Amino acid sequence: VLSRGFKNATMKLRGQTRLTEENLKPALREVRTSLIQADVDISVIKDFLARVKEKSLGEIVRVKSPTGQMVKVTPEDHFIKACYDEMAEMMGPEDVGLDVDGNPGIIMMVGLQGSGKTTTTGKLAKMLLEQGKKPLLVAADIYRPAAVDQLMVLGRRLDVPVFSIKGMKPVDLSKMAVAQARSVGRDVVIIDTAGRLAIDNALMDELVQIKGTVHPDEVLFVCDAMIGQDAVRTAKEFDRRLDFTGFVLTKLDGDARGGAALSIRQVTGKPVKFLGQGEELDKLEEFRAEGLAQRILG
Amino acid sequence: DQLFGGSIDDDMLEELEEVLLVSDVGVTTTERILTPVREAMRNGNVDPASLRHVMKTTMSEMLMEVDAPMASPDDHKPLVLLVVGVNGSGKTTSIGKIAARYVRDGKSVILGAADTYRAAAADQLAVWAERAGATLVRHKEGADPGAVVYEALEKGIHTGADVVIIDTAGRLQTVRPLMEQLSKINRVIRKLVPDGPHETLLVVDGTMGQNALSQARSFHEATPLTGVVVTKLDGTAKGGMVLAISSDMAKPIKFIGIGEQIDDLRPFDPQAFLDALV
Ligand SMILES: Nc1nc2c(ncn2[C@@H]2O[C@H](COP(=O)(O)OP(=O)(O)OP(=O)(O)O)[C@@H](O)[C@H]2O)c(=O)[nH]1
Ligand SMILES: Nc1nc2c(ncn2[C@@H]2O[C@H](COP(=O)(O)OP(=O)(O)OP(=O)(O)O)[C@@H](O)[C@H]2O)c(=O)[nH]1
Ligand SMILES: [Mg+2]
Ligand SMILES: [Mg+2]
Repeated sequence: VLSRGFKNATMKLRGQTRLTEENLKPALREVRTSLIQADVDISVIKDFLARVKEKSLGEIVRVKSPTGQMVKVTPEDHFIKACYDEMAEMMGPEDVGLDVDGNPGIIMMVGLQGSGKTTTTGKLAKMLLEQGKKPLLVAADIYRPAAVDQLMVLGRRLDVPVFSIKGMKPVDLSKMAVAQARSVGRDVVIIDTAGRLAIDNALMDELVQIKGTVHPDEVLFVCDAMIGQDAVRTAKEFDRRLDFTGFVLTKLDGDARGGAALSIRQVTGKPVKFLGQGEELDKLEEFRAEGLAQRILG
Repeated sequence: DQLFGGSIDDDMLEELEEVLLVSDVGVTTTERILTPVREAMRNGNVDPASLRHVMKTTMSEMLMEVDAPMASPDDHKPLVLLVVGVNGSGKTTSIGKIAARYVRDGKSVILGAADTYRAAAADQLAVWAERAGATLVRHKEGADPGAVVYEALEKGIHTGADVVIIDTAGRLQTVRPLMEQLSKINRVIRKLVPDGPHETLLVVDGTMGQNALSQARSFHEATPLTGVVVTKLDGTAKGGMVLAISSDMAKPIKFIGIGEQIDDLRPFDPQAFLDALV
């Protein structure tokens, strides 16, 4: 199902015998508008359009027709295919997996306020339980009112222990939690941290400290799918400070197009690992490029 | 821009357009804002500073046209505020901040914990109630939100409270039953307070992109909005999508959230907002 923007783009190419710089311009313009509405980063859009233009002007694809002959694809279809192929390629690899084979495996959850870190911590715990793992959750958000309570509730629901010591700083807490996990045989530790601004130096330092102390196998950047042009600014800074191993896009059960997935992937080079598809703890999916590419392109 | 080529004029417009787009103003609203700028250029105005001024004036008019103060506790007793919005936008925190303002002005405030769904939602509001000096009405998790609303209003009327603020669960506009639940909450309020809610505030995350307008429209359908609170403007996001909400739906922005502490709330200042945006 093509979005209006994409439909408009291909309409401009109907009846053309081949793709040229000239007839591509209006089509690219339409795709640009569609991608802006999909919240893809403006510079990433420029990059995407340049690649699509190159691919479109390249060799016209031939495919097998129903009668078995090799026929040329219409310019319109060639353009659509160039868009989808380029998008899927830029979105990056699937099945990157979660590295939790340490003793214990350690996952650190980071991101802006309200992005879905605590909920995703619960979802990951559930997924790991189903894989036969024994997770331990760490309530390292000591700032937000009732943040610890929130994680405790999730832990209770899953029958998963939550490590929390009143008054203890997140760095010491994380260190103790890992030691605790080892001593009681919990094989994966998930550290839920407080939401913070990328420009908050003191709080970003805290994350760097936690990472430097426990050396997590995974640092997951959790990002709200509704985020706009701020995605790249934020992700870049989190990546610069923490070199995260992957990101999670949440709230995809809404109708935001989720262009941040492409932008963040493109700018940080880091893979999308999971997609949050609802508030319930079973609503976590592995990243699939085609579905997200279609959603972003429209 | 190399991809689309063009004259100096096109380059200047492209530059202005980009300033707006990277601030989340969106395609349609950007077009609306640049129309007078294009007009000015056609009339021979090519000075970048002056064109930027035309742009800013247009944006300022969009916001000023719908500017409106909050309903006052002096006119309604209790003043009823319903707070709604998508998950994680900052509703609960903003309610704490708003409650604190009223208490500071000598008003008595009741908070209704009508988010009976999310883990520890009522506990979170309880902390804010204590910090602000407000009274909390809560039921246990899983209870009917309508029942909490009812009790909060009853208590407000019965005790002669000045303000009753209702916190609701975050919800996405795509989840039909949750939007209907919101309409039901609105009906419960009107049952006890016929001219209420006096303010229905949509709390919008300042980092949000183009989904904001369809979000606002859907929420407005479920429960007529009277205003918007934009949060997290202490970050790097510009919050440009509020221009779309203002110009398209004529809803005023009442407050902005600029941090996580109790005093981090400001009445909306259109000029300051636009200065930060462009
Ligand atoms: N619909 C939907 N809601 C989600 C999803 N993930 C999280 N949420 C909701 O988003 C809101 C915020 O989630 P939290 O897990 O508290 O977010 P957080 O990042 O821990 O927030 P802070 O700790 O304050 O930074 C809650 O209402 C969650 O239920 C998702 O995939 N879909
Ligand atoms: N930096 C910053 N953070 C904010 C602001 N307003 C809220 N937050 C943070 O955003 C996160 C979510 O805030 P909540 O008040 O729980 O949001 P909510 O809309 O009630 O969330 P749900 O009830 O789960 O839908 C918390 O970590 C808040 O501290 C703000 O203006 N600036
Ligand atoms: Mg959290
Ligand atoms: Mg809340």
